[in-house]
Amino acid sequence: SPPKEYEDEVTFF
Amino acid sequence: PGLLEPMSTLVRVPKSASTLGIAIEGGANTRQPLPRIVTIQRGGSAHNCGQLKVGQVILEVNGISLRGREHREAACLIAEAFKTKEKDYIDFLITEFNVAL
Repeated sequence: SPPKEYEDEVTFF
Repeated sequence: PGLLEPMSTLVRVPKSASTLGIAIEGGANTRQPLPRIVTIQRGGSAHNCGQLKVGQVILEVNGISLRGREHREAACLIAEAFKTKEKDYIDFLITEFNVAL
């Protein structure tokens, strides 16, 4: 898995 | 604005629907250090407002800076701002420029 700084977290509201 | 401040716009989104209807990505310690809008859902409050757009970066929520806040913390602030009954709107300070401040 990629390092944390390159994770793409997405949150829907 | 200061030398390092991009042009920013205050957008007031009335809570006109049961959802806010946006998705955000990024946060501190990611390659997108301030949350960026990646989706605007039709029928949500943000879409009804008509002033938020995909690609805009959120600098502040109800006057609270998102600078230095990780994704989850920024998401909590936005969720709380939508949930609170103290206000029937959310103020977003947004910029079109994708900058890390």
